[in-house]
Amino acid sequence: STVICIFEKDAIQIDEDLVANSERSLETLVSVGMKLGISTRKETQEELPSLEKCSIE
Amino acid sequence: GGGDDDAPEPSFLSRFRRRLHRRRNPGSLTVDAPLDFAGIARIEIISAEMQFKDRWLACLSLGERTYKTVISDQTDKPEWKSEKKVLLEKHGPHIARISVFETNRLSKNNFVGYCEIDLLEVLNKDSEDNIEVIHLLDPSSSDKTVGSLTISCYVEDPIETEKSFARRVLAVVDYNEDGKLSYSEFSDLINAFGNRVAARKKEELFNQADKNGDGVVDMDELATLLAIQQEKESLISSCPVCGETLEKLNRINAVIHLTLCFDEGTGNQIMTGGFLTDKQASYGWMFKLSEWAHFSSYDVGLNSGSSASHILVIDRRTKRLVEELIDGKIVMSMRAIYQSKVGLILIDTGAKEILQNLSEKQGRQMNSLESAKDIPKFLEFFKDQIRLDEIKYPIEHFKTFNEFFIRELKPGARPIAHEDDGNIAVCAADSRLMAFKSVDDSLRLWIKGRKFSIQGLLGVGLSSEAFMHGSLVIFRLAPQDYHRFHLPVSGVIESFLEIPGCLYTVNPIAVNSKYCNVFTENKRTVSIISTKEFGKVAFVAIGATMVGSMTFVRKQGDYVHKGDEFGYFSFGG
Repeated sequence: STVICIFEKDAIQIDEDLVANSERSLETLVSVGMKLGISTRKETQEELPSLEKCSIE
Repeated sequence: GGGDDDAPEPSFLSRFRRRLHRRRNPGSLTVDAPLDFAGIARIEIISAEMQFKDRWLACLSLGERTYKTVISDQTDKPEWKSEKKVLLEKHGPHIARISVFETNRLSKNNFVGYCEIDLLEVLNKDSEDNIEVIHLLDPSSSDKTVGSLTISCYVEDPIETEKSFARRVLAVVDYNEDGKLSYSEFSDLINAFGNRVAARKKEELFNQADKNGDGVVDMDELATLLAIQQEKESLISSCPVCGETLEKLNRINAVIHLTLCFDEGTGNQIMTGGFLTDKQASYGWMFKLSEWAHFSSYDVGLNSGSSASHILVIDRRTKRLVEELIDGKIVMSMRAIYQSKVGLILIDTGAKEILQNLSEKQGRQMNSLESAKDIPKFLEFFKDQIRLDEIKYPIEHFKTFNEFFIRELKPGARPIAHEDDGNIAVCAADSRLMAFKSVDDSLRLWIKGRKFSIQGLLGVGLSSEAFMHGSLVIFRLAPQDYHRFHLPVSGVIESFLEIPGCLYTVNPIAVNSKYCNVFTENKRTVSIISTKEFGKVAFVAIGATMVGSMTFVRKQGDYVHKGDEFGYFSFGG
């Protein structure tokens, strides 16, 4: 059995070691909860002001 | 046949006939008689002359097996030229029955005529011409003929059988398909034959064959070597197709077993049908289409000396290459079935149903109380790969194998990376992972099935536009793994879509085959998770041979946190 996860284009930056192994057609043994990647939207989110921190003056 | 003019020995046919005569006179039986009466008869149903025009089909039955030809065109002189090899055993059946059916829109498979042939009588005739014309009898009146049938029938020379078998099996291990075997390819083959003595001297055997010392051996040379070697000392201890131990059989019977088993397995013969009966030889073959299928008999495989083959994976935690245990016979079976056109023909002609039935049957078995006795064997086989200390309950807690299979782990056994940071996605399963920045990369490097597409994977019910050029991560679970899958991201479960399908293996051997499209043809459930950090994420759980049952513990509309349990795979259809 297999699970496949598909992320939208440019939504995730997958960890480099996982991508590098895959490019060598080598499977990587992983466990539940290990880091897979990071959202590429993070930077964008940080640049935007958080509404929760805004106050009406 | 065996004899040319220079050869000191008589031809194979005359040797065979002498044996027949000897057997027919009980007083002349010799000590080698038990060896005499096994051979492979090659029967070809060539054509028929019938009394009216229709579309015709012929069936050959011998013992408990029935094989059928293709259906002819509309004619009164059908031509089939269909061939089947059958085993003639010392005390086995030797009266073959050929039945002819008409088939059309009004009468489907209407039985029109038949004949019976004593294969021993046919083979015993002095004529070198093997072609026979036989009357077809009316089923309702045996003195009335309804047409005639032309067949050809002869017995293969055992040496030729051995050589031809060797050529075919060697083709399976010729991984780079250059028509030559490297030492490592040769080594895999000897390992799969399960002969420990031969395994120790495979270098010697290889050098014997490698006449010019260039480090490779061509197919014919190696086939000859194998045939000669078989004459002296059997190299083959177990059948690489069905795994049966062959040591108790004499040499020729072992080769006959291998030849027929291989023929059944690859659907190599023109006449089909044998594998659709209850007592099909191909059952053994089909059963090994997946590494999952074999776990209950791992001990048998090891005891019979079959050497395990290995798949290399890299352990992310230790950064070491590790070898994954998988039986060599299974690797060979899967290669032959999933990576060849003939194998796929077999899949098209009934294997889908067999895989489905096998999986359902296995599910029932694994839910029985009796199945719990397999747990210790399983743990012993995978003792380095299953950590008992992290399982939530003691082994005695599991009343069936399936309960053990979907075992839970103790809280904290799988720490979640950056648990409170929704921007970090995590792995969804204990598995062997492949990750690609784009779907195109995955197609270039890993998924070779020609019909794979994201649309096909997700199903027509879901708009997959956003995922077309997305990133793709594959988590492949092996038999020994913890079988619950978890959420890789936090968000809301937007939808579930169940897609029915087949239960092919999801082993890399099938995924890497251009003829197979396991991800888009297998049974699966697609869920879409809507997240703040990653947009939409598609989560596809795919069933496989034996392990085709998927259960979800979350439902549509639930808010889920990354690392939460999402569901599990278990034995069943």
